[in-house]
Amino acid sequence: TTRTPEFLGLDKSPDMFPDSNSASDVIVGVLDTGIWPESKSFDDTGLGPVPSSWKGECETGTNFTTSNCNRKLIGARFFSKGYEATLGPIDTSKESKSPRDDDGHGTHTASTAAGSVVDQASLLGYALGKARGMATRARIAVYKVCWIGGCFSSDILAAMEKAIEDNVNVLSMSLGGGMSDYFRDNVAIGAFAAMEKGIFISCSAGNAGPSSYSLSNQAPWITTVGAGTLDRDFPAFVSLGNGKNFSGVSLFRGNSLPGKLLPFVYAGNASNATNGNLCMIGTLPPDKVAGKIVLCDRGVNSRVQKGEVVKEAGALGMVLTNTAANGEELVADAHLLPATAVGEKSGDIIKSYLFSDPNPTATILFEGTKVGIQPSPVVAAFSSRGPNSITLEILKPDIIAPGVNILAGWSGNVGPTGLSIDSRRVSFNIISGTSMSCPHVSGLAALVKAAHPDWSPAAIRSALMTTAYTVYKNGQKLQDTSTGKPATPFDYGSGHVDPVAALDPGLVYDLTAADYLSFVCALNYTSPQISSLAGRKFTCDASKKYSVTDFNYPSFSVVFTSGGGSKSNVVKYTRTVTNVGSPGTYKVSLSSENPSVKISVEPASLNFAAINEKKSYTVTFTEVSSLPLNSNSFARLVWSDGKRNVGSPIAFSWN
Amino acid sequence: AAVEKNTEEQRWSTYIVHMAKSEMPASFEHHLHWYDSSLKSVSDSAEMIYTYDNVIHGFSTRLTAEQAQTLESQAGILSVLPELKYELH
Repeated sequence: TTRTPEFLGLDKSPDMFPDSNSASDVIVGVLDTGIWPESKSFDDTGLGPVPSSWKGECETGTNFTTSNCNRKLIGARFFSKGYEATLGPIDTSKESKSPRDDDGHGTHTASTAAGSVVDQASLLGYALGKARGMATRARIAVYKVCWIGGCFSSDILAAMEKAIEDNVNVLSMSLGGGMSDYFRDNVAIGAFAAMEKGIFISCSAGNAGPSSYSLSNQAPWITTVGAGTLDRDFPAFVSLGNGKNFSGVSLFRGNSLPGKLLPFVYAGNASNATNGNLCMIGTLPPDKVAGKIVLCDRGVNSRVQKGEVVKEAGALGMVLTNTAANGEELVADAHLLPATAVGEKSGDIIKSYLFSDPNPTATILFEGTKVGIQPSPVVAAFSSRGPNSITLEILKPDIIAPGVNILAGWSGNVGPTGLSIDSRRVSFNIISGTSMSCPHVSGLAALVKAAHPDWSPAAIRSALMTTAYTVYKNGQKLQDTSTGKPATPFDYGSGHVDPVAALDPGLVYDLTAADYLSFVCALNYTSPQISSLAGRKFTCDASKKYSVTDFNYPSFSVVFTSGGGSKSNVVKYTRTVTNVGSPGTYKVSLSSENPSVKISVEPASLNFAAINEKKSYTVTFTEVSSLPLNSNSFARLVWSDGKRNVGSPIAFSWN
Repeated sequence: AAVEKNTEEQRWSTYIVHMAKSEMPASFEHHLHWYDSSLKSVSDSAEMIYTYDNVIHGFSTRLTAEQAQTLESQAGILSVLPELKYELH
């Protein structure tokens, strides 16, 4: 990627990220659409021999042989039996029955996580810079499980089966489906087995935001990653005949518009179709739009397909406006014609001009790439939100990372829009989604793993969470694109990832497989359900009183019964922290946005004399006054030794 | 005939069968034989698509809903989960 390494501070502290062997012994497994091995992001110059721990292979198939692998791309497998059992044999004239990526998504995520350094990378000149993955010296193993027809769970499980056998250290999965309980979710089940083998699993949180309860991949043994913006943008202004200008974004590169105002028409007025405003295939009459600029509404069909429809109808340009669903979120696209995307508010004003002016005109002015955009990061509107729909007491998402307008490697079999008519071929592409933020965290986890090879996946996740930031440098809280207001832990979890801080977190909240089993006992899982999840017979200890509040998670989610009657709710949470830094004394500080819950911590200071020493503390939450049903309130608990801050968000819900 | 075949085809779905490996009957030498015998008890023609031993103990196969239900009621079967299609984010 370009820009995110600087945005994350990776460039400022190269010495903190060991280039020693440990960094190049970490193996990141990516379950996705495969890989384009010719991409420069997978060049292996400077990398030593393949780690001796590696047991994987480079499988042969359509346009892919073992020679496509190297010391960077050390493994490549494909899994299609489940896909073919349902949809029939793969048509190799349409998709490669091999690890080769025909889509681009897998190359993008793999290069984001662990791509080698590539100078002068850009998409048609946009986002120009030195591209690199988060963990430039980590090795990559790809497991192709997604095909044109989708990603089938029997293939995903088979890939996870192999990734465990092959000995990957990190599993990156930018996919999700459904919100079934953990023991019925094959990704959660596979991830449990991987976690038990010491593998760090990071998954995308989903793009179903900004609605609440919209998360995917909510299991506590998975790191659930939301998306935030970067300090980079690609402005393209709409200039109207009435002299007004509106900011938009675009990645269009090509013959620009004639240097004059052009006739401007709303698709909804030009089309006879009921949803003619959406610029869907077959809805734009050429005689009404040829030679003009067309305003289309977002929704239903893809943004780039709208551009294709407008171009095919003979129009000269397109203004694409958000609707309430996306608000002010601006995602840039490499449209096939001069086009720009504007927010909902701008769209409404532009429409009122279109409907009131007898001869509306407009043009689009492209400004290229701009950096230093503030405020940033902002939580992406599309980023799925908590609360956790399966276990309210587990706060999700865990963290956010860059996921909007991310440049990374791309397939040579498809254009930057992904449209079949797009005959352009690019080495890098800019796309958005929690699919992009997940591999950022996968790569950063590989960096932490390289620096601390003996840390468990839970300790790595804890370090990434407790060092994440929730305020800008000016002290203001991180904002949410969808509201323009401060975001909450249900939007960003513990905050935005800060890899430099994560290398030296001070204290970690560690968890073992046994702790996760106690967690499912606390959920009252039956023995068969636990066996389904854990793949082995396990019976909860009838003499033990299991509680989710004892589950050593690095964040807190407290649930009160609304209108809990005269007896005020008192909930106690226990946590155990492990000192992974130098000896020292940590003091707790609390901040809360709402006095309705009194919070106390015992003890208020923890003194550590040695590394790996563990100390426990208890947090008592006393509901002073009940809030209405479905209310939420937030607080923050921080342990600090004056140098390191170990932060945990606290979410209160009234149910 | 095509419609009939298609209807027949549609009756079949992919399932992921979770086995309680520790309950394998002593009469079986290897758990794969046990899996196969369990599968054949509900369908002569069904084949295993994948077998799993790390992520779960079990296998995936194509069954009708009735066959899946019958299989799930057998001893040693933890669950028979319908295949899910996941989406890239």
